[in-house]
Amino acid sequence: LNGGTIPTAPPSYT
Amino acid sequence: MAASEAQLKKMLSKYKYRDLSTREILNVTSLYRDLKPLMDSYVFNDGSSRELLNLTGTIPVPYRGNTYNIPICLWLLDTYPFNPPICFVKPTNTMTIKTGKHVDANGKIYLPYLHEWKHPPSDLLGLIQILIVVFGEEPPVFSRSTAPAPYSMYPA
Repeated sequence: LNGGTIPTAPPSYT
Repeated sequence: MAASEAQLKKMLSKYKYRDLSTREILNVTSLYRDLKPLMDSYVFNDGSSRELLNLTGTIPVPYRGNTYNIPICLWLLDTYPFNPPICFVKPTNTMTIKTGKHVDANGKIYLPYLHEWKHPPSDLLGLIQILIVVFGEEPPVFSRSTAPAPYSMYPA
């Protein structure tokens, strides 16, 4: 996203 | 690079409360630096569209000991701040939306804070802080598991 922070999300198995 | 006040005022030239909106956006983008103001066309449910400003980027959400950069998009109507923003989670192709009490299958976000929006005191900073708390309890997106799908034993 415009070279900003890389989006991350929790893994689904949590 | 954060948008300057002059750039924002130009982007918000058609907004009714331009100075109020500019001040709030500068405030929020100085704290949440990954949120970028962009002008884009928003399509309403009735099919009409309007050039509106949105804040797009990620917000840091602590969840079970880790901090995740959850991608969101907050659309400001041209009557902002006297009408609430229209908020979405914006999953990347490595994520799936987790529908629930606060997020629908389109990624639209529903919160009592938005529903009962009244400016003041309702503002973007308060909204983002509530999003961080709500998403910290119930993340709106999960990363797709990268495990390869098992091959079926019998050819189709």
